Amino acid sequence: RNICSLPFLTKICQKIELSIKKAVPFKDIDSDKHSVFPTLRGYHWRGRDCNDSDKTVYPGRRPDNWDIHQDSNCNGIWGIDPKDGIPYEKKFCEGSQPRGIILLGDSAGAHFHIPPEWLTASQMSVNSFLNLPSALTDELNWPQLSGVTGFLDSTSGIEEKSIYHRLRKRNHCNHRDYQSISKNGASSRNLKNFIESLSRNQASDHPAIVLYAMIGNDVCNSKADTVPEMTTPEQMYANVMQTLTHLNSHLPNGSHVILYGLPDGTFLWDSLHNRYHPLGQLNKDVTYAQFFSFLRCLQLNPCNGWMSSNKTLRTLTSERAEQLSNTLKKIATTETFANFDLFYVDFAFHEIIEDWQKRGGQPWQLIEPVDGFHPNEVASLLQANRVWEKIQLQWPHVLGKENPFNSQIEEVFGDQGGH
Amino acid sequence: YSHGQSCLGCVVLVSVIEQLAEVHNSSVQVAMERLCSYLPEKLFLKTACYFLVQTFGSDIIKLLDEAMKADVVCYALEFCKRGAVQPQCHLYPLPQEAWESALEKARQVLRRSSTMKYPRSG
Repeated sequence: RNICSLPFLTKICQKIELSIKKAVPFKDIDSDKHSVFPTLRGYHWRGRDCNDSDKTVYPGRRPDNWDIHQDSNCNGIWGIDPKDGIPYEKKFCEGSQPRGIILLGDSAGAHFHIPPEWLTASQMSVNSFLNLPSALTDELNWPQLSGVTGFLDSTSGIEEKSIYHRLRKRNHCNHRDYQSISKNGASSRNLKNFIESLSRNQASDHPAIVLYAMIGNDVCNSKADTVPEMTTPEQMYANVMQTLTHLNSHLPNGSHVILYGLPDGTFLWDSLHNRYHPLGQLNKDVTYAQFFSFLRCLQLNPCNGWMSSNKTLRTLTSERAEQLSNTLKKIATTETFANFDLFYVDFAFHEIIEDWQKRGGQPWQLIEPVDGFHPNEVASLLQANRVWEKIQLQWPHVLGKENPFNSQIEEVFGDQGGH
Repeated sequence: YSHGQSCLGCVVLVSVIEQLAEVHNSSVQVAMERLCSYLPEKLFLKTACYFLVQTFGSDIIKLLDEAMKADVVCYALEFCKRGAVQPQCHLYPLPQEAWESALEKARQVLRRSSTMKYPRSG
């Protein structure tokens, strides 16, 4: 019945379950929460460890003795310039205001994605399933391609880059300093169950930019009577304050926290309901309206509020999402913390749709085709672009300076060991 | 896994098998083998697929050969179950004949099956 009940698999199954539950790497010999293994919460999720047998070596830390002997922060810069005897880390990174990017997010932030080729008979081949093992061991997420912490080039062909990519391009000393603390089903309510997996030492690490992006699960649930299950503004306030208090005691001084608002999800139904789901494309017999209704019947619809034929319910869900966004906005404008400053940005999906339409696209092309719920890679990167531009315009100090030594770093260290 | 997840998984898999047979103009048996052949060896995915074909394949073939839709197949195989207060959940438009009679017909097909290799309740 259950492969994990086989005696020789019990222990490894328990370890995998614990890794997924706690959102920490499965393979992490020195327990510094960074791994040399890609999946199972490894370097697809947070910067790759460059020495998994030394707990003091991990991405994001301040260099140890200017990394004369080893690359203590895994940014690929270490050693001494033989021409002048100055350590490279000191020469290229001192005063450059290095910082990491940390996402506190849900499945949208982790980039939940089921490739449509897996369900589309006419497109299926051996190649379609090559990435299935990796996707399964990343809980069907693709954080390496996500809008916030993605470090691989987009597979969708658009030129926009993730926030990590841009931060690294701005200052190569930030290489590998990313963490995706995100989980399927995460909300303001359950973040406390895995926020401990965040790896940042107040005393020894660089400051960080933390994006708090719980963009749906406080209003989305699969309960038949969905409205009473939604987070109230009062609960939201308490939950977020609890998270911010935790961050204040873990983030190095000089960090920044940006709260994302919740999008208005009515576009999901409006854009999809009469289109065919990948399972219905061959015989034109399954629309998204049918698919959502099937999921609802099985109590598996991830968002009964928005993925519903009931217009009143969709409107109610949007109203609650707006109230929760206003709560976040209020927190950002009224609360202060010693170790970080606090900002709020809207998750204005209608603006992303406008951006996309200006390029000749259609709104449905921004939604994951198989689940009909999550923003896809293009939407995530367009959102990242909007957020980056807003920060650059309104709060440029958040991003730190551009490092004038970037080209020299490339010259000496190439791709800095890759990701 | 909850009953809902088993049901969804079954409906998706049977739909894919049915459509693979249609696209390649092949038998259901060949479609199932084709699907398994696409899967990688890693994580025992290919092995698990052939195991499922061996266990459920002959019943799936019989039901799809009777032009049953994937959701009816999965109710007949008891991956989908109707709860006390839960309605019959269906992905595809309801069959022309009443749902109950389509399901009864499917169950009869399985009763005639002499190759049952698994407990229905499992």
